[in-house]
Amino acid sequence: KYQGLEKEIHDLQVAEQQLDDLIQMCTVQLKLLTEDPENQQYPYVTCQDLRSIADPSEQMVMLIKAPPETQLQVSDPAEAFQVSLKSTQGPIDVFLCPED
Amino acid sequence: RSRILVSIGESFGTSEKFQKINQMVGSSDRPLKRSAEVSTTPKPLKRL
Amino acid sequence: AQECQNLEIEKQRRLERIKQKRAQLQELLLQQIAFKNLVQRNQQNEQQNQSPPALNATIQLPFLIVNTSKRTVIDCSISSDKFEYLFNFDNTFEIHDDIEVLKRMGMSFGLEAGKCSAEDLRTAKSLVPKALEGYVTDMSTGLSWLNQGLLLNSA
Repeated sequence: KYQGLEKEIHDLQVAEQQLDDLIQMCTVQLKLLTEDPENQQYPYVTCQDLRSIADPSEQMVMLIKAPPETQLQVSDPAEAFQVSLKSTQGPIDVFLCPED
Repeated sequence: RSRILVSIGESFGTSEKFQKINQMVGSSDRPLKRSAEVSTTPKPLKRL
Repeated sequence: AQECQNLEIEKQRRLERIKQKRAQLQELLLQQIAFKNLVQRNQQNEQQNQSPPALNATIQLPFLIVNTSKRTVIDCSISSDKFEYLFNFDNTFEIHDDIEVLKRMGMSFGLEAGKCSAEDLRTAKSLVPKALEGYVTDMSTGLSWLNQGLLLNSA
């Protein structure tokens, strides 16, 4: 039984290492994707896209475009429904998604 | 008191934190200012 | 017996870590598929329309959305340099990041819900490296943990 367990743990070690390598590869690929100059123009959604997932007759959708490392803080709801944004690398833009 | 801080502004990687925030806000028993109104909580986003 | 027990504990710990790492890998694949699918869709739309959409009608990634009931009153304070905002809501709200919005828009072909047509699965697999296609298939059938055993055997 001991030898069987040792073999299983060795297999798990190999499997876990495989996953670590794949996660690393995917993370790098995703970063390259978002930084690829080719892709700068196309990763956008339209207001129509947003209206397709949030019914404008009932929902208000606020859009936040913030520079990297902006801190978003949500207070304890028991005190207040409060959201604060604090940027150190540039202005933050907030839009309301228009209904039409 | 519990408050949640998230670093934003980069693509990808924060979905989980927002799920936690939405659970915290959605489950709070704070009296809504206009609780008399029907369906004051936001309807969840649709999934196409 | 004691050593066997220690190995058993070690085995469970490793299985738990592998489970988390598979979930992390699948999330990364979903993001990659959704992002590429969105880029392809926009490229096709622009080719069909022979022009990009109006600038004020598009939101570049990355972004966040906050959605709340239409009847919510939001008090908003903004610093003069727009570096700081403070929002006070009088009702609950939800915050979602761009990837969640893409998933809701169907850009990840419903893989996260384990519901994906054969056609969409083919498209999704074409958006990831060959070595990872198996994980996409797993997600599409929602059998990712059943195949866990297969992964271990293959290892």
